[in-house]
Amino acid sequence: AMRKIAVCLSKGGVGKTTTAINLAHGLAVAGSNVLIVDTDTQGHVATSLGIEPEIGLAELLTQRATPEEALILARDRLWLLAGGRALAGAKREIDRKNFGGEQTLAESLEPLEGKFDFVILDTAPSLDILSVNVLFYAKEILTPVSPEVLTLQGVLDFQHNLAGVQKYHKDLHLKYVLPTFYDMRVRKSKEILEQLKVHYESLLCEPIRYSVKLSEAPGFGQTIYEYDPNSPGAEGYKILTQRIMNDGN
Amino acid sequence: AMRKIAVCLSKGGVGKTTTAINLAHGLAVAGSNVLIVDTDTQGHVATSLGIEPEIGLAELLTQRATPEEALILARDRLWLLAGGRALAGAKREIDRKNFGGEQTLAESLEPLEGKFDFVILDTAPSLDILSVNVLFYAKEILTPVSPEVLTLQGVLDFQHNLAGVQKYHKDLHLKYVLPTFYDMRVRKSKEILEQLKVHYESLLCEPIRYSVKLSEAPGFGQTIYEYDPNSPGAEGYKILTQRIMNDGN
Ligand SMILES: Nc1ncnc2c1ncn2[C@@H]1O[C@H](COP(=O)(O)OP(=O)(O)OP(=O)(O)O)[C@@H](O)[C@H]1O
Ligand SMILES: Nc1ncnc2c1ncn2[C@@H]1O[C@H](COP(=O)(O)OP(=O)(O)OP(=O)(O)O)[C@@H](O)[C@H]1O
Ligand SMILES: [Mg+2]
Ligand SMILES: [Mg+2]
Repeated sequence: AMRKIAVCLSKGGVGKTTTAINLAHGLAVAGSNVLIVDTDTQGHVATSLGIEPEIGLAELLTQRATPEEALILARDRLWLLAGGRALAGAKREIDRKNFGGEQTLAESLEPLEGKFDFVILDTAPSLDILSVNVLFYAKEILTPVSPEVLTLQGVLDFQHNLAGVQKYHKDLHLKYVLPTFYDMRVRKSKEILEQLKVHYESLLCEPIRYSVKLSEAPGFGQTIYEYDPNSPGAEGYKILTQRIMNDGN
Repeated sequence: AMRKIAVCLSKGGVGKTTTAINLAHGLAVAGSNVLIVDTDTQGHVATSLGIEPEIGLAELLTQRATPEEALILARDRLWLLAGGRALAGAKREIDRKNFGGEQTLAESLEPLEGKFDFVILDTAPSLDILSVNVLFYAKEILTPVSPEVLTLQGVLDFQHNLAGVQKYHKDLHLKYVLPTFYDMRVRKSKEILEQLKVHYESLLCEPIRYSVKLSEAPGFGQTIYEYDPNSPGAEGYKILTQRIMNDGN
């Protein structure tokens, strides 16, 4: 079955977009057919892949375009459904529905069912109608966690919100907790990692290290594998990709 | 006149909350009467000040509480109007208004007009109805900018959105651009700072350096002046506070 993995945390700047892109491309490089969906009005997935999309998810959600028209082939075996500013209007249209608004994304992506091995969804740092739509569509959640006190607070809040959705969507699980910006030399990183091990033991992935190359790559429209395949960032995301492929539902 | 400064950028994790708290407390320590308003559902202002609020901005916006009931004295001369989860409900109520929704915050804060020297507003990393409300209330905008390519992209997007609001709210100006997470040893920091100098010359503030103490302080419910008054973070926010007080509208 097609795996649907949402990269979520309402705390900003934890590495959601970086993870979604480098996981999606990692899976494609390893031979899977992958769709990456950007549900953020920031639209940074397209920017980071060096693509300037004409249309994207907003047109699909508001039925102004078909999936064939809205999808862009970003790399071999990696298709993009771009986010961006137009999503603000689509969100308002969804908000106005009297019922079933939370299913709008699932209904829009229904024609693509079975066409990919993985759907990876990048989300905005907020708890809005679109992030709720993502939680009604995805089955697996990957939460990036930066080594910060406020981020840990954000994870607790997120799990509280998640529990509310799981009442209506039983298949949805927090499946991966991914430490990001990990710097072994800094005490804070070690302490936070210890706390994560206690709370999320089996869900906890190998940390992604702090790596300047990861933050430079989007400026060149490249994924980490293209920008610096031998960097700690590339290594880290290869390990994550491998773990997720090995888990094959 | 009461100065209303919103700390805004839709990009997540750039130091909005850290700046709002340490600026607001800096101004209070220097003798001003300050109100800090948290418009984010994350509610991290209260957490970072070591306060567990019963009610806050959400109750004020939906007229379930008066300003006297909703305000909390957080430090000497520093009053807090807390954010948090309840704001999600308040946002839905505002969304349903047929007109004037964007003025809801301004109308709710009207009874407080003139009672403070400064109102500092922390905002969520998103472009939602509440951040629009903030832009219709505040007159000055302070944008924290982390030394990242995706953040610079976020600043361009933000200015585009700002121009839309300024058509209806002529008094609103981007007044301060504050480099955050600045690390003189890293090339990226220097390069991004150079770009900011070219685009925002007179608006550009003295950078806030990367300082682990700034990220530790919220874990103890303390501002940087309480946690480590001699750290580079405390120095940086003292300089910012001084600049803003000297600008006295
Ligand atoms: N492991 C890492 N090491 C160094 N920099 C990183 C790392 N991961 C991400 N970055 C950089 O940190 C910044 C934040 O990451 P990113 O934009 O992916 O986070 P996000 O959670 O998607 O943010 P938002 O909440 O705004 O959507 C970006 O500039 C990115 O390039
Ligand atoms: N100058 C700094 N040096 C080191 N750490 C910092 C600095 N400024 C902020 N931080 C830390 O970085 C993280 C992000 O900062 P903060 O939460 O203030 O950003 P934000 O823009 O408010 O995020 P969000 O978009 O989620 O609201 C926090 O954990 C904070 O403690
Ligand atoms: Mg992102
Ligand atoms: Mg914040």
